[in-house]
Amino acid sequence: APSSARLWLELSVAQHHDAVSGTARQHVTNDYQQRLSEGMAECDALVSRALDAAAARGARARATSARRARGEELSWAPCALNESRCERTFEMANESRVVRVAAYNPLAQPSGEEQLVRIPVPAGSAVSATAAGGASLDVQLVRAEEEAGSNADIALVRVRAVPALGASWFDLSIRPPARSSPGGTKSPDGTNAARTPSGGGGDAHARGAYTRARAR
Amino acid sequence: RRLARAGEAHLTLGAFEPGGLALALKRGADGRVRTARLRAPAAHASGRPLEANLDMFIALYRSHTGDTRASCGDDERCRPGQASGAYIFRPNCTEGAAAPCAPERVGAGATGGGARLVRLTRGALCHEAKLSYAPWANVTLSVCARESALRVAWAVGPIPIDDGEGKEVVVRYETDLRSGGTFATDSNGRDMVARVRDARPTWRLNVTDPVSGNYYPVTALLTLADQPSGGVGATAGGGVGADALGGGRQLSVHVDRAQGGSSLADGTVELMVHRRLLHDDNRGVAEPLNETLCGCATCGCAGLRVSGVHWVQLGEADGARAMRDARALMQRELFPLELRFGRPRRAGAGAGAGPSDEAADADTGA
Repeated sequence: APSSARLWLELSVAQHHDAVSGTARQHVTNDYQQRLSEGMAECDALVSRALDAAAARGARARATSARRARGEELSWAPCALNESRCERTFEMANESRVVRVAAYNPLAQPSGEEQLVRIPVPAGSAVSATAAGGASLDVQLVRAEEEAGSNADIALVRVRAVPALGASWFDLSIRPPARSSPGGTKSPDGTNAARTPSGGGGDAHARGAYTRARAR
Repeated sequence: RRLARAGEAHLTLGAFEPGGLALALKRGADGRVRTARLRAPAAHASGRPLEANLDMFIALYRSHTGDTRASCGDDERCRPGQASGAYIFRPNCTEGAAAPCAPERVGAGATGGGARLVRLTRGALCHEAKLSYAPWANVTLSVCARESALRVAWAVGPIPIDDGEGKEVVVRYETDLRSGGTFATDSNGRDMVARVRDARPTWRLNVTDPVSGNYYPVTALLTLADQPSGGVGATAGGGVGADALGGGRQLSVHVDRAQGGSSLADGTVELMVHRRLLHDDNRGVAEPLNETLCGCATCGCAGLRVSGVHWVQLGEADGARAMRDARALMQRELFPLELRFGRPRRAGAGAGAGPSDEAADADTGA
């Protein structure tokens, strides 16, 4: 089963004073980063199982986790906000789809009445969000950094308070860019969907928005 | 863009609610934009308006390559072979200049240092302005409703080195706070340690490195405060007590990772965000700090591009209260909500990963 042991090991290796201060030779720094990345990937699997357990509870949770532990794709995956990239919100890019988002509060106090989170979505999408129970959450779209070479917008979502060391869920509804519909804050069917004026339509994947060379 | 095209001299971001956080930008005759004034949210200022002039820009230091003079004579700043490198920050001060060691504003050229307004976005939650100082040096400023701090998303790199000079890039915040040569940096996020420019608490400093000698590690935040008499306000014990903070305004600049930082002039804060150097500093690593996208300095690929976020918060410098607001911001930004995403399902299809709506309603705790 996935565990955090690997990340503990890699973080211990990276306690070297040149690792902590970034003064190692380039190839050594590359090695530190690869080890940390592999340790974090294993932790992503652990977090995914924990969220499965929290979401499903009881027997169903154990069955779900056991089935998923056998190498199936993670049920809960992270995003790379610093690269304006998020596999899960970019999948099914040509269809209207819903992505359930888990928000975990790592602090020992409730997360205050509201907090803004930033989520990459395909440029030009129409996005709305509903909290568990159906209440609509405020959403606004802003452009991502063009220099990052991504074809994304960033959805700002105001998330309700999350309990201390607790998780809450909300659904993100994403509709692909309409071919001709003008920009504006109301989508053609009047739902409270935020959409950026720029009509960057088409399938972000098809244009190879996410080519990432794996350097060994 | 509508406002930019309209040629307005002043643009305001924020002010969603009366007395809310707001940032004024001003446009020069050349159309280039600079930040001008920051207003604290009323909640941080017991109701009275609390404002500060704020000129935020990107600047760079040119890296020293090590003195090559045959002998240094009695020049204490001369160090043959000591270049700026991975271990050593040694900026190249231009002798004879009015401010020999001041950093150069990126994109200043003939225009006086403003930035090109690339994009202005106004929405129900946030107002954003993207400023470009150079193709490799951009900042996106965000002022959001019910937030207490200005968000400064900076993106720097690849740093140009075709002129054969290494460069070290800072984001600099110049304000009208009368900080009297004092500032404070966090001790790994716990207490704040008082710093006094060009001085050490336990010996009389002979200032040979006016810039790097005043740099300190910033792992969470750096604060400045109005000093009552504009003089040295730090308490003898090195801690920054409420009285030392002067009862005026406190500015805190928060980082999302450890960075070198300082206050090299009253009211200013600078934080180093990226470096690209061409010489080894003879301290053992035996290679210049020249990171590239493909992780190899000699393979001819582009220099590394780095991006991150600072948060700038203004409040009353009344000791405990000011630090409570700064600490709350520090926690929210260093331990944000962790997001994880389930697999997408077609709109209208049944519930996917995660709790059914009923379960999610009942209990959001874990």
